Amino acid sequence: STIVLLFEAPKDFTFNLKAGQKIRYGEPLGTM
Amino acid sequence: RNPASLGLQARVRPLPILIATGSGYMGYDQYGRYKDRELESKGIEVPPRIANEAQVALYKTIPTRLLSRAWGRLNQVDLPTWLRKPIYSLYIWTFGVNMKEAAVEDLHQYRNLGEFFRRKLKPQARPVCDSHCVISPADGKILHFGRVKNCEVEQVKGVTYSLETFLGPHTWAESIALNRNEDDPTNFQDILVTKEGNALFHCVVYLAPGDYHCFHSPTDWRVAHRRHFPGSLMSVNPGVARWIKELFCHNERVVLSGEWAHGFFSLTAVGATNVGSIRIYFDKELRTNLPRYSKGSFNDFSYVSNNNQEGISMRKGEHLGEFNLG
Repeated sequence: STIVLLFEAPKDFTFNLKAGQKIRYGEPLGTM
Repeated sequence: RNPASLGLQARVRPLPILIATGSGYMGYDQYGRYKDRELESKGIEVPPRIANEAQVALYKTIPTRLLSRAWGRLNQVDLPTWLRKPIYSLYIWTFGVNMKEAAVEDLHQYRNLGEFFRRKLKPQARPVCDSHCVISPADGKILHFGRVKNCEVEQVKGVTYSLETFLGPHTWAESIALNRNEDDPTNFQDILVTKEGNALFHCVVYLAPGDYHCFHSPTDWRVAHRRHFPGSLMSVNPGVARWIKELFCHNERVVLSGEWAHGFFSLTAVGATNVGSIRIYFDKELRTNLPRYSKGSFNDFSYVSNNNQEGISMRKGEHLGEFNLG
């Protein structure tokens, strides 16, 4: 199964992620 | 040369032809993948091999919804106590489940695999990050993320799907009462962005079979609308996501949309073959993976009503829903 988040945010929003990395519920996805 | 042996010969003859063509095709396909790996090892970027329409149509002929419901029925059968530990231990070993984080570690407590699949975690197992406004809603693997461009969303690098097909027509705005920016929006993506200086972002989290399969609110927001798309239940593992374009638009999914501090926000749970059912805890009406549905249909439900103009308020990290087997 998959969860897709789609949202608007200020243009300076940046993800601190890498494609393929493991992630756990509660960990941050990005910063403004 | 009696009729029986002729009949047998007639049946047997196509078999070697099928095997020969099938293995010939597999060999050709594997050789192509080998060539791609060669090029990638030389640093040459190779576009992903996308399934053509015939291959997708062939895949969609597999009765994945029927298989999924049968799998779910099987996993609702209570196991005898003595069989629980060996079965669940095999599942734990196969999919690398970490039972130390489970709220209930004793395997005998789970009456069937469906219940084991819905296991909860110890509250302290997943501290919710306070210093960031958006957190991961679930355990899993980040398939892709980034800004949405030209109304196309990438399911994995280089393989996209249409934003409008995925979310459906923008008729939920009334229930969110989004105060959109004045100038007339040029396309679907612009309609979703309600504030000047904002952009649209996406993030795809893939939950593997051994992952904790409940999901939580990724931020503080209010959920105003639910759109349920019945659909296929093809596998969504990264290999298939790289192979089938628009995969997430084919599969059964539940789109929750609403608003957060910066405007539009949505979370979509996409089902898969072994995980055909989606539950949203505050939505008792929702029924997924039903035997009958009309292709391409969807049904809407608004959480905004006369006595609840706000919709459903969700706090960051709050329990939101779960995927179920079958």
